[in-house]
Amino acid sequence: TVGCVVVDTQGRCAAATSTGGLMNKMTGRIGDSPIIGAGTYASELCGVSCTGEGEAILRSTLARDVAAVMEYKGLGLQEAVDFVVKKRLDEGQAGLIAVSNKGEVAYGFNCNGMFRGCATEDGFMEVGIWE
Amino acid sequence: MGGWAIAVHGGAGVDPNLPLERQEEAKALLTRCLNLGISALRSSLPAIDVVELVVRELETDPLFNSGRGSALTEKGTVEMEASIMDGHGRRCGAVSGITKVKNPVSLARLVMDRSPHSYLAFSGAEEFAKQQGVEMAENDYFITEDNVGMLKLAKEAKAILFDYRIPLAESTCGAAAESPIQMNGLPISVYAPE
Repeated sequence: TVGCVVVDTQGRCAAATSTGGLMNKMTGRIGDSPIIGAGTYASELCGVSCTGEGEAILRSTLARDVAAVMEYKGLGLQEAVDFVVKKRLDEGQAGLIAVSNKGEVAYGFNCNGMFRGCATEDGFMEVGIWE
Repeated sequence: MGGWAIAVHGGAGVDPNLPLERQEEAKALLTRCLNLGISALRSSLPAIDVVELVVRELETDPLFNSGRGSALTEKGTVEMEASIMDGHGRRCGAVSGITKVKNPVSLARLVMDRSPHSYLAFSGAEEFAKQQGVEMAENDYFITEDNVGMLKLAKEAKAILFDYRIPLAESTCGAAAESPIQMNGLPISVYAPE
């Protein structure tokens, strides 16, 4: 699975996710990536793209939950990401990337590594795999 | 108002034995995609166009599990899916069961922009793709040697196997055999965490 989240200079957020799914999956199997609110979500507040164990991401509507805890609990972006990765996945394994309309970027994962890269206009840039 | 920001991912759940050269390959691709997105943002492209542009690049490169290089079904075929969402107006588009469209994320974008729906799947989605004239490719364009080998491993193990892009089968099986982690109540070795 691959994904990208962006907030532009107008403060508009967007998210996109694309995947081949699971190796040796049954034909017709649909995972979390195309399900809006599970693998992908974007609102005025943030943009989120998830990857990992599709069934856990679906059950927890993981991407929408980041936006929801920002909206209703007033959490900041990284707090929201940490909260949903820690509290919403039960024993599922997943990771996600997110941006906010304030120009912040965040990511979190509870499994072994995640291929990710992030950058902000003030010059921050990071590419990583492990914790 | 803050400035622009961008993040990309290539999948979570990475084999701890991932060979260094594979790690460097992955980092190089992530860096290339970040830079692609950054220059688009510096040219004031809207966020929705930038996410589509970057995910297309990731789909076209066979390194990660999407587009060319997608994981294979039990039948050895490719069935891809993608979605895209614009926070400005909360518009969205999604596709599933795609077998011939070179960039599924762009088809999802067309579902959002040029159809009355949010989600099209399988034959309906492929029909729409033809109407819209998007770039198509035969299913074997998406199939890589690596993944044919991985599928073979999965079938021998009678499982849905890790999809780590690692040719060293024993390390993957080793990791699969040792790992006590459960997923959905089944041993993690049954799943490919993408």
